[in-house]
Amino acid sequence: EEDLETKDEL
Amino acid sequence: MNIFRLAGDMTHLFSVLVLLLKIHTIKSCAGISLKTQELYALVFTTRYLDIFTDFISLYNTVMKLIFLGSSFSIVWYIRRHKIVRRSYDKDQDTFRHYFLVIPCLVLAVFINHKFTFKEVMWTFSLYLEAVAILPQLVLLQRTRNIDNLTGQYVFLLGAYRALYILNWIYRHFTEPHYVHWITWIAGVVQTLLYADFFYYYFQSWKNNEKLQLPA
Repeated sequence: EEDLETKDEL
Repeated sequence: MNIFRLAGDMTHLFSVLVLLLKIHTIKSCAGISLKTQELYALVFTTRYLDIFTDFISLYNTVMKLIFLGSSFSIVWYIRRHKIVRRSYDKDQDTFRHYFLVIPCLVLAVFINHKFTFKEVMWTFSLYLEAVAILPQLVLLQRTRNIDNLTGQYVFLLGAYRALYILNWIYRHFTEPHYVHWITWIAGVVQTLLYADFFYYYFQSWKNNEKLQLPA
């Protein structure tokens, strides 16, 4: 969840 | 998605499209640093390794494909296109890639959120993106002439990261668990690198004269 959080930006 | 991030993405998109259109229409890359363009292609490649494994949203995937496609097309145009390549100033665009790539790689190996291949690559792409503009700024100072499209391109690139900083501040206050200090530091360093360019850009715009960078 934290990982996905970071990666939702370009 | 907040307004700062959307504005940042649109500004970033616009900057690469401005550059691609410039090269495509006037068939010239005068004043453009191939080194910087190659570094950006590397930034997007190492940043978007998860493009086919983690689906975030249609918007996210489409934008990633556009950034990858446009950065590689720009590199192709300057390297391979029979007319464009003639206007590439290779004796002036001499910044060594590895002066930037190696330190960013070493830094990413030692300073990251998690020591996995994907995470180190992602961190590397953040550090590299912060310094990728340097060859372009060096070239602008050497050639001293900045045609307004190149000036607009660099300005938009800087503006996009400044908008992202506002996005991180906004998310920091609205999403408590969202704090990534590496992203912050790389983003602030990147924007600061543009700061002097911004200063001269605004000076020339205010005095309505041609943009000149001090040697």
